[in-house]
Amino acid sequence: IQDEKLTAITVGELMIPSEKVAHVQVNNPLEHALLVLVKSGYSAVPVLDASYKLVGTLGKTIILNQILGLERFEFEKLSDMRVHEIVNTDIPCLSKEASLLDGLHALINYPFICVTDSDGYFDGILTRRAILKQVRKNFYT
Amino acid sequence: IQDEKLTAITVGELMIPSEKVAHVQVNNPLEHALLVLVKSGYSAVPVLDASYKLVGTLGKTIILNQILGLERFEFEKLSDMRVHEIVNTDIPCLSKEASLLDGLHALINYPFICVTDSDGYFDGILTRRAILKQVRKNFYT
Ligand SMILES: Nc1ncnc2c1ncn2[C@@H]1O[C@@H]2COP(=O)(O)O[C@H]3[C@@H](O)[C@H](n4cnc5c(N)ncnc54)O[C@@H]3COP(=O)(O)O[C@H]2[C@H]1O
Ligand SMILES: Nc1ncnc2c1ncn2[C@@H]1O[C@@H]2COP(=O)(O)O[C@H]3[C@@H](O)[C@H](n4cnc5c(N)ncnc54)O[C@@H]3COP(=O)(O)O[C@H]2[C@H]1O
Repeated sequence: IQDEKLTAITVGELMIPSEKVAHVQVNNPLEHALLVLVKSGYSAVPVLDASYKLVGTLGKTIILNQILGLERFEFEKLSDMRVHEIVNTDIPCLSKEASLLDGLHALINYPFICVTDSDGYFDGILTRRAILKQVRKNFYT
Repeated sequence: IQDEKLTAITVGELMIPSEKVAHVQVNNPLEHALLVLVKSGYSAVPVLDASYKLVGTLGKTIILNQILGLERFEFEKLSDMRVHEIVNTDIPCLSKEASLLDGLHALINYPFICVTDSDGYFDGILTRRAILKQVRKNFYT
């Protein structure tokens, strides 16, 4: 039965490795973070510290929410604030050795899941696109 | 074999119906569109015309790209421009009767797919989350 493949394939085999993942640093000003997000085209990316350990994630929604004042978007706030003030640290993580089935569970509520090693170093991200491609592949085999 | 369910279930059964889908109107100024996106929390939503026919989609990335000037984000442009000037009309669509397998194909490259009837009226959206939940359900049955 093809479904067994979801338990046999590991997260490490399908994740986008860290060197190909756009990210922001925990000390960046929000203006720089928003620029990275707009130029990369991604709605949200991982946030790392100086030693490339995973801190959390940051998205355009959270940044824009911060600057939404009563009458208009207060864009000047972007240069006053830093990523560490609003980074979302309440996120699920997986290890490279986890099964794709564990990945499927986590991706039900998140467009991507960060992959870290036992010391918290950032290894990569598992995306919904990667898992949907595998599901489609299993279907036709 | 559980995989057959992907061909037996229709898009109409799993889509989020139009009345529950946040959207913007084709004539809205970009400032209003960005407000809808930030308040709803969605990165992108469908764009409809006054008769509720589907025109395309619009996301934060496209809006922010428009106002990214050489030195800073030119937020004043948001009140000068309208949704119809930048709406993305090059998007796949499905009918309610299409199979979930057709949905899976389309969702490989898009976080959500718009569902329309034969006259182009907007029926709802099929999301990656809905298909991933169905895949997980099939796995355990
Ligand atoms: N430059 C591009 N080229 C081709 N297709 C593109 C693209 N940018 C976005 N897409 C498509 O849009 C989907 C949603 O992207 P989003 O940026 O909202 O959400 C993304 C983004 O937040 C993050 N992500 C994906 N790849 C990344 C990377 N290389 N670096 C940082 N974050 C990434 O994972 C989420 C889910 O990604 P996923 O691939 O499943 O799904 C992507 C992909 O199907
Ligand atoms: N208010 C909320 N409550 C709970 N979870 C939330 C949420 N907002 C976002 N999420 C989670 O984040 C994912 C990505 O949302 P995003 O807004 O980038 O991308 C969304 C958005 O562009 C659109 N979308 C989803 N529901 C919508 C709705 N009711 N109205 C308009 N657009 C919607 O379809 C995309 C994929 O949605 P999907 O559900 O697969 O995936 C969602 C969902 O898992």
